[in-house]
Amino acid sequence: GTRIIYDRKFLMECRNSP
Amino acid sequence: VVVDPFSKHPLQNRWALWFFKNDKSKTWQDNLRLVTKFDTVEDFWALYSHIQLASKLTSGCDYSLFKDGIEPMWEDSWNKRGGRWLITLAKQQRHTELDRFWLETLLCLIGEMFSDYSDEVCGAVINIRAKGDKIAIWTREAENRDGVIHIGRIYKEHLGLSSKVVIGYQAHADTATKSGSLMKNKFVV
Repeated sequence: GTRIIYDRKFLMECRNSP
Repeated sequence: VVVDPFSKHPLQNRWALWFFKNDKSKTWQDNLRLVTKFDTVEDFWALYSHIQLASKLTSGCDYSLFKDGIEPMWEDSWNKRGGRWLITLAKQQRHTELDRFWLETLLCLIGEMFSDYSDEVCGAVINIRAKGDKIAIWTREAENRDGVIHIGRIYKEHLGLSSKVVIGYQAHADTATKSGSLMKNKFVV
């Protein structure tokens, strides 16, 4: 199956989104 | 593509955060508590912003983040054949790098940044100690050389460590039976 991978940039953006 | 602003981003794995507080009147296992579990990026950040930064914990405390179903101890069947990439910090690094290193470690885990070798990862542990703090990524099979080395290389890169810095991987079986000075690295990157 496919693996759900997130890069650092995306994870950090999620931190700052409302 | 319609993006639902209320939807959360699922993680590949559900993760459990554990907290250890050294209370000598209790057993080791009684001092280890499950804080919570999460399986989305948003729930990770909600948890991270809610808990104390590692650098603010008192000496003797640990945080551990492990895949759901794996307990943060050598004895767990997922860990017992494994080992850890260990980062040992100098005392002054608690104020300069500890929190950043720990956050990068957590992001490597939840983002599955070791690609297919991410299945080798069991979790990560941060030990807050007066003599020097430690951070480690635990993997499940110390004999899986390719996976262990790949994880070590990617981890070192994410921490932003210079090529001059060497980090070591130790098998839990060796850590459990040998004292600190006799500790031997199985691999280094």
